[in-house]
Amino acid sequence: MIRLEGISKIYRLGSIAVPALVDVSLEVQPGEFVAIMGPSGSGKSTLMHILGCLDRPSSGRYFLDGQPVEGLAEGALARVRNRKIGFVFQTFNLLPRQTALRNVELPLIYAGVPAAERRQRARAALARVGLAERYRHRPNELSGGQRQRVAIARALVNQPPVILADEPTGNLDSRSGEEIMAIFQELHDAGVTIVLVTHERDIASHAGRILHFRDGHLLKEEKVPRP
Amino acid sequence: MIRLEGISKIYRLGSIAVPALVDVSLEVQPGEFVAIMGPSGSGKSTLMHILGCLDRPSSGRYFLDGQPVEGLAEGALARVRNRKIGFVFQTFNLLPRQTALRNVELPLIYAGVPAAERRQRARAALARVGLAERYRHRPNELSGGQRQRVAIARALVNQPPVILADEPTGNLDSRSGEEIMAIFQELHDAGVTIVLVTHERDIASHAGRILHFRDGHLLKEEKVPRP
Ligand SMILES: Nc1ncnc2c1ncn2[C@@H]1O[C@H](COP(=O)(O)OP(=O)(O)OP(=O)(O)O)[C@@H](O)[C@H]1O
Ligand SMILES: Nc1ncnc2c1ncn2[C@@H]1O[C@H](COP(=O)(O)OP(=O)(O)OP(=O)(O)O)[C@@H](O)[C@H]1O
Ligand SMILES: [Mg+2]
Ligand SMILES: [Mg+2]
Repeated sequence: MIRLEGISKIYRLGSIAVPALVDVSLEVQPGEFVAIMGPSGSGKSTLMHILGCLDRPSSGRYFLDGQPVEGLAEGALARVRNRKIGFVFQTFNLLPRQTALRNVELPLIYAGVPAAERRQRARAALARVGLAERYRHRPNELSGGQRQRVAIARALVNQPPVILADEPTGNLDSRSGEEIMAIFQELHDAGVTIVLVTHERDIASHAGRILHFRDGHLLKEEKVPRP
Repeated sequence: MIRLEGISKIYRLGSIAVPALVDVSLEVQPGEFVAIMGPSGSGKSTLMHILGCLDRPSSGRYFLDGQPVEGLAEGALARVRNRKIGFVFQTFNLLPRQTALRNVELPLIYAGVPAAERRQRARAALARVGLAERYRHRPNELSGGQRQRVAIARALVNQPPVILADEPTGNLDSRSGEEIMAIFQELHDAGVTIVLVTHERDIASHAGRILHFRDGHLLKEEKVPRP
């Protein structure tokens, strides 16, 4: 499903080079639930942006469903992203002047879904994350955790086969966090491939495997024992 | 130090009224370390904005150092804010086109500190949160946890007597989170008053007292047993 071979990402700031990812190779099988952990600044979000086709590596190869991603032009890349990947960003990335409803409808607008169906599916996704009554609020009229849940609803609404979630519970109280993890668990049981970045060990333990990063390197893999 | 009497905040969206805080009364003594917990949407950030003089309540009274805050005009309010309160926002609120250094210098610029001293103090604050080598990066060239640490450094740099921190460790791995809590502990030992919102029980346990919120109400107070 997902295969990275020797992926590196170097950011250049003037004369300084910041090696955000160094020679990362990994595979995620269809239907797998993988967690990614590591210290602040270790390259996790950089990795997620490359996996989500939102950024290109400096070197190395990325295969999605067996197809090399670097060969794709911008338009084809955008289509792959819209159809295959649901992305929950660490900083939400919501449109600030649009309602929660419109933000969640966005992937369906790109996919060409008719307005009535699109609205009904977006409202269902918001209800699923406990925000049925907030659909007309804009992001600055929502709490931090509510914005995070809008971002999650948006990632789910197009029912993509791959979900990339970058710290989806960082702004949530433990009960809201558990409700979100229950949604990811249901999706996993239904065959969705999930890659989830988290700082919290008990969130990571919902996955089958944990990849540990440090200073841009994939340090080690850890199997999570099944209860 | 801080006293709220019957504080309410109602947001109006068209014909809808959202009661974000309902009749909240509380006191924080000078030098106290208080934690605030509660579900997503329970009013914590709304409370913090009122405490930080960034928003006015719909009703009720707020006394800071015995002085009623609602009597103050905008200019006086801004001066109080700059001199007395260091604020760590839940969503960082950094200037996106300025460097980490300039973002941390901002409170010192408002306070009229000369450029050389200001630069040196800002660099020291960044070093304290482990970001000495990132001072020239802009927010979008920083990881989520690094942005959060810039926001923390900015709150500390003017050495205010009160620190309001809204989820300061939400984007941090446990080790960076502990380093930040060690900084708050040092400040507390030096007599700084700290009000800290968190979802995590072990972060809240650094405080002497935990205030639990639900649906805009202060539900109960809990003393944290000293070890
Ligand atoms: N500007 C606004 N207009 C309308 N409603 C608002 C506005 N800001 C916040 N709210 C609502 O007020 C309630 C309290 O929000 P607040 O941000 O204080 O919650 P919180 O406890 O900080 O939540 P979280 O833990 O998710 O950060 C929420 O239900 C939110 O939707
Ligand atoms: N656009 C950029 N330009 C320069 N350096 C960058 C850029 N984006 C990220 N970096 C640097 O690359 C490194 C990795 O960043 P990344 O956002 O992937 O970390 P992370 O593991 O997600 O951290 P966190 O847990 O704090 O979110 C960091 O040291 C960061 O400063
Ligand atoms: Mg990150
Ligand atoms: Mg909040």
